Amino acid sequence: MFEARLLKSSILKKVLEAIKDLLTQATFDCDDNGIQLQAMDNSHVALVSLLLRADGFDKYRCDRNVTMGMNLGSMTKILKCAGDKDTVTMKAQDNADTVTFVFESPNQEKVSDYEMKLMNLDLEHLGIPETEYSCTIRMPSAEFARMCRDLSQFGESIVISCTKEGVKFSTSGDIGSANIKLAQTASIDKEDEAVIIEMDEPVTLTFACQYLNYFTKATSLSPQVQLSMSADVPLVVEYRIPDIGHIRYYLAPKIEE
Amino acid sequence: MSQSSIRSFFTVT
Repeated sequence: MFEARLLKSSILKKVLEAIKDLLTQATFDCDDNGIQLQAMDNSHVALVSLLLRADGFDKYRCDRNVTMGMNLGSMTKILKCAGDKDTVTMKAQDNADTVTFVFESPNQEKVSDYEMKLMNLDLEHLGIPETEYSCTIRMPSAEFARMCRDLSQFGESIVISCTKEGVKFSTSGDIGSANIKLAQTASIDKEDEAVIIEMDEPVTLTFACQYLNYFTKATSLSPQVQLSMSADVPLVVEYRIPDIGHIRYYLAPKIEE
Repeated sequence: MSQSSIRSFFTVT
C-alpha cells in the first residue's frame, strides 16, 4: 500500500507545472524515503530529477516500493480539478495498475477522487555522478526567470560566464546583442534576495534559451535558484522546495562544431 | 554551436 498526503495540493500542481513542458510521461519511484522522479526530455538534451521526501508529507506510507508510470498530461488534467487549498492524497495498492488522487476541501465538505491508469514505462535510469563544480551561483529565482525571458528575445543561446568579478549572461542574434552582469550582493540582509557566487575556477558555457525557459517554470516552487557549472559538464539548475525536497534540471552545454 | 546530448554524461544504472 502506498499513500502520500499533502496539506497543500498547490505544491504538486507547481511540481507538475515545472516538468510538463519537458516530459510527457515519467515514472514516480516511491519508497520509504519519499517520491523520486528522474527522466530525460525526448531529445535527450536535459534531465529532470525530482525528490519529495517522505518527511515533507503530512502523511506518508509506503509498505513496498512502488513504481508508477504516469502520463503527465492526464495528471495535469486531474490536478486542475483540485482547489489550491485542498489537501491531496495519492494512493495505490501494491502492484496496482491505477493511482487514485483524493482532494479534500479545507472544511471537508467536498471530497473528490480521481483514478488514473498507470503506464508501463520502460525508461532507462541514469546514474548522476558526484561532481565538484567550479562555480555555484545563487540568486532570486524570479530574477533568473526574468533574465532568461529577456535574453531569449535576442538569441537562441545564452552564454553564462562566471568569473571573480561576477556572472555575466550574454546572447546575440539578428537584431543585436544583450549582456546582463550580476555582481555578488554586498551585504546580505535578506537571503532570498541575495546573489551569492562561489568560484574556484572561471567557467564559460553556452546553453539553449528554450531549455532554460522551461526550467524557470519551477520559479514558484522556490524563492532562490542555484546554478552549478564546471567546464564540459551539464549545468545544474536547482530549486529547493521548502520543507520537502528539490527539483534539479541538468542541461547539456552547446559545443563548438 | 551544436547541442550535445545529456545522455553521454551519465551512466546507465
